[in-house]
Amino acid sequence: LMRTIALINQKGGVGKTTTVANLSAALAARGRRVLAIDLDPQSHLTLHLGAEAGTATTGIYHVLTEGTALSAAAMKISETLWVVPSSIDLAGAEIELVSTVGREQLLADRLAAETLPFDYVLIDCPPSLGLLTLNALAAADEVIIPLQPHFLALQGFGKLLETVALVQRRINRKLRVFGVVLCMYESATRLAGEVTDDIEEFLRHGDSSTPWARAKLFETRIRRNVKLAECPSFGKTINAYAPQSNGAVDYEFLADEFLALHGDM
Amino acid sequence: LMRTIALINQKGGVGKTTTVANLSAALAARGRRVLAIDLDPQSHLTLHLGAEAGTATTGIYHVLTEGTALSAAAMKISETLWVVPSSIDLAGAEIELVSTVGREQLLADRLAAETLPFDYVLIDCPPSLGLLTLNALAAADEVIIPLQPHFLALQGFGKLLETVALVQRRINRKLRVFGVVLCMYESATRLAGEVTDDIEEFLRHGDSSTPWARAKLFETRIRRNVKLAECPSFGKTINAYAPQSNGAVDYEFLADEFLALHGDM
Ligand SMILES: Nc1ncnc2c1ncn2[C@@H]1O[C@H](COP(=O)(O)OP(=O)(O)OP(=O)(O)O)[C@@H](O)[C@H]1O
Ligand SMILES: Nc1ncnc2c1ncn2[C@@H]1O[C@H](COP(=O)(O)OP(=O)(O)OP(=O)(O)O)[C@@H](O)[C@H]1O
Ligand SMILES: [Mg+2]
Ligand SMILES: [Mg+2]
Repeated sequence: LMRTIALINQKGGVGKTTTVANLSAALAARGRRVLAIDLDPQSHLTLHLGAEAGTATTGIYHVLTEGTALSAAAMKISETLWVVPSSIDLAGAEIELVSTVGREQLLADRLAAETLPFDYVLIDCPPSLGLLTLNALAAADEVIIPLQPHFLALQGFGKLLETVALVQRRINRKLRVFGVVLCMYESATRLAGEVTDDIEEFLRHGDSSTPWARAKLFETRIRRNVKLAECPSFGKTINAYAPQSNGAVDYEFLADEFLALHGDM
Repeated sequence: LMRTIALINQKGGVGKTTTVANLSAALAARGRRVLAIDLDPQSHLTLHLGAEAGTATTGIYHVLTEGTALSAAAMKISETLWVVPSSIDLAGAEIELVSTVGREQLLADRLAAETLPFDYVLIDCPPSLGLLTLNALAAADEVIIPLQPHFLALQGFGKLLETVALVQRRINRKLRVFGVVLCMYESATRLAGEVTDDIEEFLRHGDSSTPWARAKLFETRIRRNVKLAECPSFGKTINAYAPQSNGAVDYEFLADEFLALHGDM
């Protein structure tokens, strides 16, 4: 049974793209078949995975605005990793689709339209709660929230959960918050400890009727590691670029924890 | 003569809000009268400056959608520092204003409607090139681009300049790129050096007809410093929270360099 996961956080620069790229690669290296979808007009996931993104390429823009099949837009990265690329024309989609019927469910519609040969679909979202992110939420089975343990990044957490609850109630009953993953973690700072405590406290008291009632803080923390910021410039994921680095080790552990929590070991 | 400056970068988490908050505070501490405008629905600048932002407060949303005067929406932070707060309703503005005549010039119109008693207006923008950022560009005399010296952050630089050139040609003839400021700078990493070289190289070869022809890379670099990530949680700027820290020192230098380059020493 294919699971679709949206990685969202409207706060910018918290590790969304880095987590989709490297978690996808680590899952693929473990033999799971993974489709990564780039829903950000900046195409950073596409770049990170080394897929050429030009306006001539058929990508997620065409899937959403012309009904192109996801299988027709997917590009092969390896035997077990494919990506649906983005492009800058996606930036216009929010306005272009403003009067399209069911504009929030275009991606869900394309996912339902065919049986895809993947175990996991991971969706990278832009730093906003607009139409593109809503499409990811309407299509997803679950949400993972990458979070930098900083005060400003914590501020939008409530609004993010509110948006998930709205989509779950009105559009996508199955949607659940699966977990929060701490990124760019600097254990030497007091701030990281304080923010981590805040998140754990919040998740412990979720009332059982909310879509985040069973959400967990992943035990794996992604430490700040410059190799993670270097590897996109080579179009490589961390396991190919610097397999011994903290970044690679952390995303390997995250992949193992992710699989264990999904009962897929 | 009041100068209006937009701090923009569609890449998320590169230091836009931190720079508007702390540069504004440093300029205000030097006796310049500063108005900071929060154009991000996440209201991080409002939070950072310790201004309460509730939907009951009159803020930038009302300025853009109801024609409220900027002077009526400004909140006093100190004798020389005021802020026009944001709120979450701003998130709906992009769609709400889609059929408003001159929707990109609403802020410019409000700035032109009254004489404001400020030397500098600094505008914090969300991580996108949508309607809110376009309003900042249409209203501004100049643009400052905060940039984290990472590969992904560099990718959107061309698109950012393209957008500035379009606004300059079609809406706001006076618009110029004043400079690029490197944030979260980690001099021990090779990556920072490489990205810095790329930017310097690019700015050296700008053809003289572009709005960035005379843009500079600020000599002051804002080093990564955890105190800068801590101070927003107290609603304080770095000069009030940790005046001896690297963060405070760097923003003091940036303010001095900014004033010198504006011939305002
Ligand atoms: N653990 C880490 N250690 C060091 N650098 C990191 C780490 N994770 C991500 N980065 C770098 O930090 C920056 C922000 O990460 P990333 O782009 O993945 O965040 P994002 O949430 O996708 O940003 P946006 O909101 O712009 O889409 C990038 O330059 C990335 O290379
Ligand atoms: N020089 C620095 N050293 C350490 N942390 C920093 C520094 N500058 C900013 N930060 C922290 O990094 C995070 C990103 O910075 P900030 O929020 O200012 O970026 P932004 O570009 O405004 O993000 P967004 O795109 O979400 O609006 C924040 O948590 C901030 O506190
Ligand atoms: Mg991203
Ligand atoms: Mg910001």
